[in-house]
Amino acid sequence: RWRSNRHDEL
Amino acid sequence: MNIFRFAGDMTHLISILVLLLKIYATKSCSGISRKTQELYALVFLARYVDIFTEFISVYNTIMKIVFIASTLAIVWCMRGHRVVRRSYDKELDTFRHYFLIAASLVLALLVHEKFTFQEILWAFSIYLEAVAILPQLVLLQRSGNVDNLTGQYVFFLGAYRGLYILNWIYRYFTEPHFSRWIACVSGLVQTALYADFFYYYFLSWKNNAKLKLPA
Repeated sequence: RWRSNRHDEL
Repeated sequence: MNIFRFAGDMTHLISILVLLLKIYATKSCSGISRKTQELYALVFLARYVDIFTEFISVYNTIMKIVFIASTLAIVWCMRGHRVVRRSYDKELDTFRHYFLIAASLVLALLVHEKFTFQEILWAFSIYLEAVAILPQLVLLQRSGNVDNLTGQYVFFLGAYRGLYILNWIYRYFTEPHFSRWIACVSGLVQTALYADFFYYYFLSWKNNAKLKLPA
């Protein structure tokens, strides 16, 4: 679940 | 990465390139709010603190560097460049933007995904970006006629977050654990703030007239 919250957007 | 987000990033990049073109080509920053530029520099510095610790992709890292470097260069140019800074509308750019910083910081301390330094900075940058355009919009209303490049700059800057909203809708339906409600709600507010600008921008395009915001 944490990985899906990783800020991968600019 | 999806087409909406890529289009959003490219639109954001175009807005910065248009602003750089305006300042470089006209050697003037009239009609540009330095306060909005300073707020955006703060947004990028707060949001990209993880640039060295959190590697996402080459694209992600390069774009972060471009956004930080270009916005700092614009702020430096508007403050330090001998010729450009003389055209800064100091008496028109009077929005008390420190309140925006304080309010965003308080809200980030109250509403965030995790109570960690990095997450609070990230939420702060999201809230601050939503309101960062206010000094610029106020300046446009006060400065009467808006030159084409400035109008295009604001238009692309507003459009990029609108494309990001489409990106969040797309990701919501395609990714099981996707939840980005802080960025999404804030992005909706941010895009809504451009609503009247978009309306007058569309009118000026339709009537082929000079863009003019009512005071």
